[in-house]
Amino acid sequence: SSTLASSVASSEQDELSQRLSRLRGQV
Amino acid sequence: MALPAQLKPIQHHLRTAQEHEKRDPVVAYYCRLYAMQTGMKLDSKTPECRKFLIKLMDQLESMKKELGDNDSISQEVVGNAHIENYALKMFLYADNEDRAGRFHKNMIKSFYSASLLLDVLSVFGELSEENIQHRKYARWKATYIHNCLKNGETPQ
Repeated sequence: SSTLASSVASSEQDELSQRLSRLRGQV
Repeated sequence: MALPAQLKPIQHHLRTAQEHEKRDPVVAYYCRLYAMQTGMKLDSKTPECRKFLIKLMDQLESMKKELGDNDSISQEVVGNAHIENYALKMFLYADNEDRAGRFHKNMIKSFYSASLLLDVLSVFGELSEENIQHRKYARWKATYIHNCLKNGETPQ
């Protein structure tokens, strides 16, 4: 379950990075 | 929303954003953008930080929607100039007060806010050597004058 938790955390982190790039018009 | 302890280094930038919400929304937007970028580097893994950063991102997206017509928001190069001018204006105000021997809370705050806004400039790229020096001087002056006034001493 710790692997699942860390995979959820990592995908949420990616989502935040993508939203940040979109916000700044970098994608 | 309460700021998680891991994100404490961005609390003053977030406060500056709040203080500029009405006065200068461009300043508020870029302070939050800096807080977002820095916060993600500090901790975006623990649930309390993720929750906080997601809220901050929601806020940034809604600000961008609202202020999208403003060139300083839609073009970061214009935003960069806006923040740099604003920071230097604050710095010069505090520096003039300092050189005139007028020491008060407002000038301490201006020195400190100038240093925070010079931090914010890093969202646009590496800081120039001049801005690094201004930031160091402003932060040192704010601390020094604050301590002098607290101890009833006259700053030199």
